[in-house]
Amino acid sequence: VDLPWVVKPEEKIKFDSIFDSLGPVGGMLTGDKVKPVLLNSKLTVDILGRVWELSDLDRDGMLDKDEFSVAMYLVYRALEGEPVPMSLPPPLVPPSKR
Amino acid sequence: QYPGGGSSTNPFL
Repeated sequence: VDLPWVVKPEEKIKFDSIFDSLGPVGGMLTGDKVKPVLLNSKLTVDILGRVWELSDLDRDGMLDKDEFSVAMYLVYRALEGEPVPMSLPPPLVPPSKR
Repeated sequence: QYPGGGSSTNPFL
């Protein structure tokens, strides 16, 4: 699969700087650190739970930089009124994880 | 509900 990632380079830079500001350990952010940030969006726990499911691609309870970008992308789109998909569309899967 | 029997890795559940 050779699709461009839907997370644009300029968005990725923004998401990466948020990621770094949260104090990742070993390049990963735990759920404890990500949860308050996502709750800040004022989206429901229902929606945020689905965002987490779609973002934590390896299901290890932590997000790396690319997984975090997926989470932020979905949150931003949800805030713009777009529904969060039930499964992750291929263009949203980070190229590093295909 | 969580295959593998462990607890959820989802902090929102």
